[in-house]
Amino acid sequence: IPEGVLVTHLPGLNGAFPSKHYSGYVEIESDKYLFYYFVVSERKPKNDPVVLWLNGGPGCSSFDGFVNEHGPFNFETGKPHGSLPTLHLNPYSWSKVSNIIYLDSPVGVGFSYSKDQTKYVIGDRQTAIDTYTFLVMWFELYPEFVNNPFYIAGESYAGVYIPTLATNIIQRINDGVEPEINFKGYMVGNGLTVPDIAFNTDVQVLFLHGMGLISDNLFEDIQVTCMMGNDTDKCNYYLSKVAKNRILVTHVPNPADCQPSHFSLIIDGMNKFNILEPCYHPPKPKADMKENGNWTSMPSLVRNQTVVPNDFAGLWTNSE
Amino acid sequence: GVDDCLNDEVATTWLNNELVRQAIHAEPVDMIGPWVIISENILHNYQKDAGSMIPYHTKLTTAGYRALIFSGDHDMVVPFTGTQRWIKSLGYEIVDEWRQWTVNEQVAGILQEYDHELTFLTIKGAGHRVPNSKPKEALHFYTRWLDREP
Repeated sequence: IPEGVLVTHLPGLNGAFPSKHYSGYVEIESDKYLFYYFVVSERKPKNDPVVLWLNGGPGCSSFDGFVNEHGPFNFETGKPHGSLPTLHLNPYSWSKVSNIIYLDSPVGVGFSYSKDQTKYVIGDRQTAIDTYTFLVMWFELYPEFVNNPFYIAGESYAGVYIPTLATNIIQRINDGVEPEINFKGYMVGNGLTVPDIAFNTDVQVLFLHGMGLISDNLFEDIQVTCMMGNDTDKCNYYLSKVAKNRILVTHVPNPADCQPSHFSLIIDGMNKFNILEPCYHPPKPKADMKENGNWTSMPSLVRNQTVVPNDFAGLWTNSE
Repeated sequence: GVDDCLNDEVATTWLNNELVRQAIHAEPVDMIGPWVIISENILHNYQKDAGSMIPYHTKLTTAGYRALIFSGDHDMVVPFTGTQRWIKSLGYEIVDEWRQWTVNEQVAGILQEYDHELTFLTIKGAGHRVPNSKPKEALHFYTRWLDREP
């Protein structure tokens, strides 16, 4: 273990760490620093897998995973508001059974940085190369973990980060180079795979209907409209956010002539990340919507419209 | 930027405290700026240049690497309907048909296993960030998959 990376205390935590924690930077090339936080397994560190965790975005810090998902601590909101939270041990931390690296990637995300801002213009391929470089250098810093089974895990846009990184890892093996990483497999949660399928086609509408968020009548109407568009294999649906907490589904029968739409659907007050949960921040009042122009511009687009407000927010009676 | 539906306040408060940054060996705010949950600079300039991931999944799984694809079934951002569709498009043989999986005798979701050690698993009632909304169930499937338990 290199010097100066052991985490000895954390503000907000009263009590002992459940296992060793290490964190710091790896300079993957000149003036390009990636930040990691490494949590050693609470079970059998020498045998348990090493898992690299990546949040998505692109641009999301993996500290979201550490703080809000499966890190070693639960964070109790600070009181008064804005003060430091109190940390408690998380009984469902993934470090219960694995050694886990939270990596801020690509450079420019979270604590990772470069003094040269041009290095923040980056894409999938360079991210995969950089993360691979990080891993090789990381295992040189932590050689006692090099023989552990290694997995990559993440969610959302990490559905792109993970397969591209994994392919870079196995490419070395295919090239006949002695494997530097004992790679075994990967996990992807709610991951992006094919943008056309994930965002632009009828799977979203199937989901909305299956979850009871749109009526049978509207669903059937959409199907008919789709057929009328002469595009039976692939319906061109678009989901876009026209304002915070407001989602617009538009069907474009012929994208070439830029003539939306047979269809628009507005879902107000919806938490699209978890459809039955409220949004953390409350929806803005309609008056604000009108001021920014989004709401007033809507009717010209809309022929059929259904509004499904969340009842908990008291919007049902105020809806139009 | 940060979606209104997400809670980033606790993380933002904690990770921008200088004592916390010192403790975790992160550079100070005046050197690299404040920590934000999503970097808009990256988000808006990022080049999505890798194309579809389906050829990557095919290459990896046919080369013998294990894959667990999981979906919180209440997520509308990347809904399980799309994930189910692309997995089906791989054309792999099903070796374990749709069945429920349970935690403490409660149904926690459904799963289907395919040839080439590919598993598709849903988590009932979970959102986009599965371990955030269903932490117990998430640790359960994570552990069993890593340990090669059924």
